[in-house]
Amino acid sequence: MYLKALELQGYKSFANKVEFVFDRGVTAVVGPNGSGKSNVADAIRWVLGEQSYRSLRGKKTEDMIFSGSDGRARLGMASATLILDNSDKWMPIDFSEVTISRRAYRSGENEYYLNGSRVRLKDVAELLARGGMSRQTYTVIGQGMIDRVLSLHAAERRLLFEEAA
Amino acid sequence: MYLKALELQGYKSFANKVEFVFDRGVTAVVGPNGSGKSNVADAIRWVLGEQSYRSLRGKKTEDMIFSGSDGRARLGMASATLILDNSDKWMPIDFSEVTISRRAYRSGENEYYLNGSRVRLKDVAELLARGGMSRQTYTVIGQGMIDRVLSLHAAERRLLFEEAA
Amino acid sequence: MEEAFAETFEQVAKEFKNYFSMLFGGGEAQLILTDPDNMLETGVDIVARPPGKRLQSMALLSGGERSLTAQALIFSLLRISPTPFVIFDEVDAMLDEANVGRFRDALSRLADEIQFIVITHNRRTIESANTLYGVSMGDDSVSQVYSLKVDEWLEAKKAAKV
Amino acid sequence: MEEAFAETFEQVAKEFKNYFSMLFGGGEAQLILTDPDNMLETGVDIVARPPGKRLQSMALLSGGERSLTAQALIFSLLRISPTPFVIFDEVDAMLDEANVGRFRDALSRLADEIQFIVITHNRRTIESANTLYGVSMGDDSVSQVYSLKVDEWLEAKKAAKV
Ligand SMILES: Nc1ncnc2c1ncn2[C@@H]1O[C@H](COP(=O)(O)OP(=O)(O)OP(=O)(O)O)[C@@H](O)[C@H]1O
Ligand SMILES: Nc1ncnc2c1ncn2[C@@H]1O[C@H](COP(=O)(O)OP(=O)(O)OP(=O)(O)O)[C@@H](O)[C@H]1O
Ligand SMILES: [Mg+2]
Ligand SMILES: [Mg+2]
Repeated sequence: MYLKALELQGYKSFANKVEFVFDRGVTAVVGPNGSGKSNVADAIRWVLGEQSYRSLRGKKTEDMIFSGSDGRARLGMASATLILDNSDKWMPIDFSEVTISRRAYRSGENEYYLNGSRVRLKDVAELLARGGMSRQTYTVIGQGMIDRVLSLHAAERRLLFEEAA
Repeated sequence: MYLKALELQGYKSFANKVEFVFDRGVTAVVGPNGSGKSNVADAIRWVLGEQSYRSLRGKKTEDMIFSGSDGRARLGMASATLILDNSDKWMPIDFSEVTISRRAYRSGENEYYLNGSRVRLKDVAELLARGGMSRQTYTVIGQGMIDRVLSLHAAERRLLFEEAA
Repeated sequence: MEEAFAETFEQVAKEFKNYFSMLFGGGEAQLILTDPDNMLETGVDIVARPPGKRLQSMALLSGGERSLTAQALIFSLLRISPTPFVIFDEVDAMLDEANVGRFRDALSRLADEIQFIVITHNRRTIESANTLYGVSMGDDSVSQVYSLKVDEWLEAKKAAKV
Repeated sequence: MEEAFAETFEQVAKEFKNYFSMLFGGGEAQLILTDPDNMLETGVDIVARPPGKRLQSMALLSGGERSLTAQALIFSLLRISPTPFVIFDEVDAMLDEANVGRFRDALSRLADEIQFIVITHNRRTIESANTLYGVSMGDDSVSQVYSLKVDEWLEAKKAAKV
């Protein structure tokens, strides 16, 4: 399975709709400080169902939505969509393309979508788990995380192995 | 006042005696990973009287002494000497050059020297305090420290101001 | 459950030795169970000895050495239990040129089975990419994204440095 | 005692606004007392708003923005209450080229009254130095030190990149 594309709209600093198209090799993301690179990493974690706002550098749902700027009014909704190629059936479902979406509103409400149909968070989590993607602990290695891996307590480090098991 | 030179012998990875000569401008220290650059920063903190081994990335006196390598036997003593130009009498003592030294032995014993005479740690601390150098919190900004300044609790951050006051 | 953990630990621990020696060009390291008789609750510790140096507490390692050691663990976990794609956010920030090269090699070796998305400021890491995206902040403080060609970007960077 | 803290805080807070705007090329920031009626025990908080962006929690700042904000605080403390010399260990690690330039400018402005020793991997920071020391690990795993000329080192680095 591989990631074909990521679409963002209203997610953090991505007020305008953007699309990243990935191929199977190594993709590098570059740009100046504060431009939005880590926000892309956050978006991927977020659309995979991350519930800890702290790990997304926020405190609540609202922090995920474009808060406005000198040049632009704030938005009412954030959305991110992952488009996955599943032709190798890594995920044991009968789709060769899997689309996972998440939307959040200022009310604090979060919605999850699988191939365009509204589902519950646990449906997304279950699907990912069956596809071996519940190991979120090392799917996205965030900025500054690499050193934390070493300063974890032995008990915390064990969790990485439990995820891998 | 300014730092004229730093001599190290047996301090951490500096098994051989080395001398850094500084002038009044900006000095840059470069080199590969693990070569000893941060050890130089530790040495300066150490000779200024640092008592927290944790902030020196160690646990006890012994960690400050060259522990040996494939090519070299371990040493029994570590020493660092700071040579300061005091012609502006920043330190209110009657010397235009001030030398501060520290030695440590595997026994755990630490010795302090001022202008060649053995003194107690508190004499060094007192002299530095009178010279406005008790503010160790921001004399040496260690690797990874810059982010910690922001993640400090408000109460911890206050300490920086107390040092400055 | 304990079985799975024990087996995974065995395999990852084996990989870890290899990855550490590869990333450090030598030396040795080990993953250690804090309580081997209690597989249900044991934690996992790391000991590491860079080439030529003597085994000491992990705290005495340099910034770059810590990065490489952590990378050895992450790569080992990925090798034994891959996720289809992985995002690395500036994991090469502390590495000198030689070590970025080794990080890149580790990346390319796994790149057949794992799709890597690497956020980086580092030229040498960028050289190993086949797709390049630039992100920048517009005047309206909104993020903009554009697709770049690796060789063109490298050329532009070289020109800017002169 | 309370007096000294209060006065120092006032002065540093004033500098902090300036340093922040200078390092960010705009925007605004403030140091805030958590308990202004209790000068004996009050803590100090930071709020920061990069140029063009809206004021948000500090956690949402980027890696480089955090570095710059912390630098603004350190430089402010140094400006109000200098120590004769300061050692910076890789404080520029997270900064992009433009921001390293601003860090350098802040450095040079204080360099008349404070002697800076800067451990760095960054070319642009090295360009601002007048003395350069190289540290390397010998084959016997013992640190070696040698004095370098800034322009020669820069030349060598440029040549190596081609
Ligand atoms: N909800 C939001 N609305 C608007 N802007 C936001 C929101 N959340 C975060 N941001 C902005 O995004 C910026 C941080 O972006 P990000 O962390 O992705 O930067 P980066 O490209 O990784 O930079 P660096 O190289 O410094 O790590 C911050 O300036 C922050 O103000
Ligand atoms: N007591 C000691 N005896 C021998 N070697 C030591 C001792 N203490 C630390 N070292 C060695 O010093 C090295 C770390 O050096 P240091 O932290 O100064 O590197 P650095 O140049 O700052 O590298 P980086 O660029 O990665 O931060 C480690 O490899 C460690 O093994
Ligand atoms: Mg970032
Ligand atoms: Mg270092």
